[in-house]
Amino acid sequence: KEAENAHDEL
Amino acid sequence: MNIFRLAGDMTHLASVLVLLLKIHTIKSCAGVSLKTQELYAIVFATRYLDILTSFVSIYNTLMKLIFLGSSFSIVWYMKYHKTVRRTYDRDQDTFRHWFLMLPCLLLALLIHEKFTFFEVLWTFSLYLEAVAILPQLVLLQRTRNIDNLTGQYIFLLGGYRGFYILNWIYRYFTEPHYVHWITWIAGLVQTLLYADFFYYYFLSWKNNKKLQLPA
Repeated sequence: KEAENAHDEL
Repeated sequence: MNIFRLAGDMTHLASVLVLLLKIHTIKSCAGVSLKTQELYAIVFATRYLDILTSFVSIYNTLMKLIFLGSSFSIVWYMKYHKTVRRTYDRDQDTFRHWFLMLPCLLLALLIHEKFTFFEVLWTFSLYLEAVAILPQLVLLQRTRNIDNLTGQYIFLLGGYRGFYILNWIYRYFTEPHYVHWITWIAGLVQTLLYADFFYYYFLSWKNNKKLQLPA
C-alpha cells in the first residue's frame, strides 16, 4: 500500500 | 509507464525546450508571462521535494531535474539576464499570481490524500499547476500578436496534461486500486482552462493566420 502511495508520476 | 504518460512527459519536455530555445536564441521573452513561469518553478519545487528521499527510476529523477532546472533558469533569464529582461513587458503581465497561491494552499490543507508535510505540499503543487497558466492566458489576450514559439509553448503545455488524462484512464482500467480523484480533477480543470486557447489555436492553424485571442 505504501509503495502505492508513493508518487510515481511527474 | 504507458504510452500516454510517455507522450505526456515528452510533450511537457518539448514545451519547456521550445520556451528555453526561444529565450536563449532570440534573447527575447516578449509575450511570455513571468508570473506563470514563477508559478511553475514553485509547482516543481513543491512537487519534487521527494527527489532526494524517494527514488522511482532514473527516468523519473532525470526528468525532475530537467523540469526543475529549466523552470528556474527560465525565471532567471526573464528576471536577471541583461538582454532578455528588457523584452519582458511587465506592465502587461499584471496578474496577481500570489493571490492564486493562497487558495491553492488552503485547499491543499483541506483536501489531500494524507495529512503530511510532503503530501500537502504535493497536493498544493497539483492545484497550483492547474491555475498556473492563467497569467499567461491573460497576457495573451492583452498582447495582440503573439509569436509562433510562444503559441507552440502554450499548446504543448496544455497538451501534456491531456495525455496524462488518457494515462489516468489507462491506469484506472489496468491497475487495481489505482484511484486518485484529486489528481484527476485538478488535471481535468487544468486542461479545460486551455479549451478556448486550443480552439483559437486550431482556427489560426486552419485559416493559416496569426493567432489572436479575442479581447
